[in-house]
Amino acid sequence: APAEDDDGDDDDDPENRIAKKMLLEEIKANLSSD
Amino acid sequence: RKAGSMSTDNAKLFEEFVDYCTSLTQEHPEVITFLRGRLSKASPTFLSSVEFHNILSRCLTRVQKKRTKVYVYINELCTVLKANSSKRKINLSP
Repeated sequence: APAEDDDGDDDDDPENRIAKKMLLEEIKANLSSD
Repeated sequence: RKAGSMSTDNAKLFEEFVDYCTSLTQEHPEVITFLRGRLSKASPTFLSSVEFHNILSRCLTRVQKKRTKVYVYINELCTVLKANSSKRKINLSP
């Protein structure tokens, strides 16, 4: 069974989800520009 | 744990913020590495400033109150550090 029920609440917050996506995309972009 | 030119107080606050966020971002540890990278590129003047102290305090208090917004506060800090980067590009004027 998925164990994310307890930990997944950060994804329930739309603002947090957007911030996370932005951060991960920026990290990815930084890595590829190196 | 090198704090560079940061004031002791700000370094302590930053480490406290990072410690707190590390446990909340275990699925993406690269986010903390990225935040530390931004810190290392920030201007020493800014790192020792009251402004940075206030932002750090605010982010730490907020993340402790609302853990579900951890990435929002990390993102906020990254943005602020980027805006105060010592390698900031100079605006080209014609």
